Amino acid sequence: MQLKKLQMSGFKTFADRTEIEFGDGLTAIVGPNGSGKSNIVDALLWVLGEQNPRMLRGDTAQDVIFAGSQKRKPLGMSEVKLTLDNADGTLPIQFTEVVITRRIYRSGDTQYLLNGAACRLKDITALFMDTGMGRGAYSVVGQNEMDSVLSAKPEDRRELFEEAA
Amino acid sequence: MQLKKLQMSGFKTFADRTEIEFGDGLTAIVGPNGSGKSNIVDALLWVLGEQNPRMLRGDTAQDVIFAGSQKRKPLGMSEVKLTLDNADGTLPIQFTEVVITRRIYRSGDTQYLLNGAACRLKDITALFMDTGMGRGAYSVVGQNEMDSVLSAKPEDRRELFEEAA
Amino acid sequence: TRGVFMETFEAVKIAFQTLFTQLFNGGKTDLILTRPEDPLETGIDIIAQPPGKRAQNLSLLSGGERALTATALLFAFLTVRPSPFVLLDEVDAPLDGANVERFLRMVREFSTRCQFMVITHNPATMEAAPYWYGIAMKDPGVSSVLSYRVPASSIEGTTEEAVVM
Amino acid sequence: TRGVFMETFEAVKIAFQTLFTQLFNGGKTDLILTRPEDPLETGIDIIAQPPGKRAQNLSLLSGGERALTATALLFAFLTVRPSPFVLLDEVDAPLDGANVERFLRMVREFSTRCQFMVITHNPATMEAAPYWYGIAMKDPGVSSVLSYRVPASSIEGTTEEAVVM
Ligand SMILES: Nc1ncnc2c1ncn2[C@@H]1O[C@H](COP(=O)(O)OP(=O)(O)OP(=O)(O)O)[C@@H](O)[C@H]1O
Ligand SMILES: Nc1ncnc2c1ncn2[C@@H]1O[C@H](COP(=O)(O)OP(=O)(O)OP(=O)(O)O)[C@@H](O)[C@H]1O
Ligand SMILES: [Mg+2]
Ligand SMILES: [Mg+2]
Repeated sequence: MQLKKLQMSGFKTFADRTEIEFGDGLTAIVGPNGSGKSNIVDALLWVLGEQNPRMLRGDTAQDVIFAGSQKRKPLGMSEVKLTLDNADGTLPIQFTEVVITRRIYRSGDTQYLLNGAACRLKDITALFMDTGMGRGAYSVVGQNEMDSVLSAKPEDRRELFEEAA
Repeated sequence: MQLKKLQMSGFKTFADRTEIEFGDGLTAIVGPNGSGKSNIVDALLWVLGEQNPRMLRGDTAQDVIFAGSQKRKPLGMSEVKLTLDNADGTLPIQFTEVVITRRIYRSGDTQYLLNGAACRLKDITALFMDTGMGRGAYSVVGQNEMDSVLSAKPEDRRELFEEAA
Repeated sequence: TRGVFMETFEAVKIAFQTLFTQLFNGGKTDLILTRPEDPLETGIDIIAQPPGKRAQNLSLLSGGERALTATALLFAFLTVRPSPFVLLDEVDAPLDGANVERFLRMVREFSTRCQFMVITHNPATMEAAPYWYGIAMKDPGVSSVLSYRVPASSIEGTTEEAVVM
Repeated sequence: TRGVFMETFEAVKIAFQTLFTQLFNGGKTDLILTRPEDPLETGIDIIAQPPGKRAQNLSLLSGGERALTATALLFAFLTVRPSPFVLLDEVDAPLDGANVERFLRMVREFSTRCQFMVITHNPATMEAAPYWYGIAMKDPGVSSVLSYRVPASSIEGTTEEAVVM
């Protein structure tokens, strides 16, 4: 299973539709402070189903919708689309290409789509259950998060082991 | 009031008696990971009276005593001595040079000295009460501490203002 | 289940010990179950001993030593339970030059096994990556993305010119 | 007391607004009492708006933006209530090149008013400092100190040779 691309539209500072392709090997994401690099991490976690706004540095669910800038008005919706190559069948679904879409509106209304068809959040989280990319997984490490593996209580660390087991 | 020098002996990785002079202007403290730079910060906070071992990254008071290395045995005592120039009378004490000494032994016994005379911890903390170097002051910012000014609750931030007031 | 947990634990421990010694160029580490008789409730203690030093509280380790230890543990999980994709946000920030080099050697190796993305401000990390995503804010408050394939010659450090894809 | 607190608050607010705009090369910020009728119980809210952006939750700010905002606040306290001595441990770690430059301009200015020490891995910060303390571990696990006066010519960046004091 491989990630192919991430498309963001109205997600935090990605007001305009933007696409990021995932290549093989090592990619560095670079740019000035506040340019939007960690917001890309948030977009990936969000489209994979993160429900706690605090995990995305916000207070409310709608905090991920572009709130405007000095020159631009706020937007009414945020959408992130993740395309995955499932040719090896890692994801328990009968498609070689899987597209996950998540949207949220100012009202708080949310939509989830799996290959264009409306679905529930748990349909999406269920897909990733055994891939190392699920909740509590170790494949995405946010800014200032590395240390918490060590500062966790011994009992809390078992969660990581259970995810790997 | 000016800091003149900091002498450490048996304090964390400063097993051998070591002296750091404080010059005017800007000094950079540099060196590899784990070489002892932040331990200098701990030594300064400790000699000024820090009582909470967690503020010095330890569990017990004796955690500041050199614990040995692959080649050296642990030591039985830790001592830090801070020399200050008090010519302008900022510190409420009748000396133009003030020397503060703090020692701790493996037993947990602690000694405090003010210009060589035994005193209590509160005699030392009282000296610094209105200098901006007291408890909760803003003149020493530890590694990864800068952010907590912002992440503090609005009510907790008033402590900094009260220190300045 | 008990058997799966113990198997995973042992495998992660062995990987962690190997990777720690690679990142620290020496030293040793251990993972210890707090309640070995009860694998489903046990906690996990981490004992880390950088080269030349004695094992102490994790809390006493330096910022860079903690980052490297956490990295070794993370990569141990990735060894035992590979993920198709890894995203690290500024984990190289506390590392000195020599540790960044050993970190990057490990990152390069792991990036041959899966898609690997690192967010960084570190020039050495940037030079180690054949692909870059540059995040900028041409319009204030709005992120824009430029992607580069870095020419092979510049990975050897001869030039920082990149080819816009 | 009520009067002293309000006076201090207003002075810190004005200094904070000035220093923030210097560090961010624009933007604006505000400090707001949560309970203005009750200065002895009030909390303090921080509103930060980097240039070109709209004011949002502090939590949504980037790592570098938060570090710079906290720095502006710290220096505001130092402006209103000078300390004889300031010690900052790796506060430049999350800053990009342009922000490090503005940070150093402010550090140089403040270091003319008091003794200023910074612990750093950043080459630009090292170059800004006329004095260095190099911390090393010639004996494994044991810190040793070497101090340098950096020759004036090398502060302009011509050479990194230092004079051992
Ligand atoms: N909903 C939103 N609308 C507009 N801007 C937003 C929104 N959410 C967050 N931001 C802005 O995004 C910026 C932070 O972006 P991000 O954390 O991705 O920066 P970064 O590139 O990781 O920087 P650093 O190198 O400092 O970590 C902040 O300025 C914040 O105000
Ligand atoms: N009582 C002690 N005896 C011996 N060694 C100790 C003691 N307390 C702490 N140490 C060691 O000190 C080291 C940490 O030093 P310090 O935090 O000063 O490093 P640093 O130079 O700030 O590094 P970094 O650049 O990574 O922040 C650790 O290796 C720790 O084990
Ligand atoms: Mg970031
Ligand atoms: Mg340190």
